Amino acid sequence: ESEPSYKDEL
Amino acid sequence: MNAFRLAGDMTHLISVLVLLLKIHTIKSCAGISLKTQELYALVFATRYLDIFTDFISLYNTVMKLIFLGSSFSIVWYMRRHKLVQRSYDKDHDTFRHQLLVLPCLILALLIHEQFTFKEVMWTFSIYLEAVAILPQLVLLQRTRNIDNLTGQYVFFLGAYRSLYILNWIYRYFTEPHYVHWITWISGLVQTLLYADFFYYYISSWKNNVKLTLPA
Repeated sequence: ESEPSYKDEL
Repeated sequence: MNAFRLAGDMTHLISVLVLLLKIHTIKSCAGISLKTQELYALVFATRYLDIFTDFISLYNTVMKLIFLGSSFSIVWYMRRHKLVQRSYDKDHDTFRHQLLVLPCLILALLIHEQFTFKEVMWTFSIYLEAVAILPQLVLLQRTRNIDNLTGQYVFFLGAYRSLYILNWIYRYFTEPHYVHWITWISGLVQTLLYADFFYYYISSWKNNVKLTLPA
């Protein structure tokens, strides 16, 4: 599955 | 993207720009810990492994490049630039940062969300960032007169993670299943390490006196 959403943080 | 996270990223960006400004314009790194800068370069290198594989947004990629570029160039300046080196206080910047790297790596191998290389490296970077400021705080306690830019750098660096905590609280209440104990606990520890610095920084600012940390 795609990267988990929280990896959108720096 | 919520206002807390944007404010956090901007505050983090300001801290990095303040430091680059100090080192690049007045060619001084007085009061700055090279150990902390090296730890931060390692934090970004292990956290942004996905920079070329997972495109999230232009903002995300640009910010990652800025953080990677600035942290490595600051380490380069402090290690290679003759003029900057002269103001590096290596006699006082003696924190054994290896003592921080290894435990964080072991902890990441024990506690993580997925046992993959990228995930363990990412988790390692989260743990390492929580303690990366320690050499800098120790150096500040040993530095008699802390100049304004150095104080501002540390203040913004601490403020950014506390804004991130507000972002996590906001996302917890607005996004279902948004629960990430590893990031939250590390972020809390990181912010708590700044607590006494914040106290002395704000009281020095209120009483309009030079910032000094008790040894």
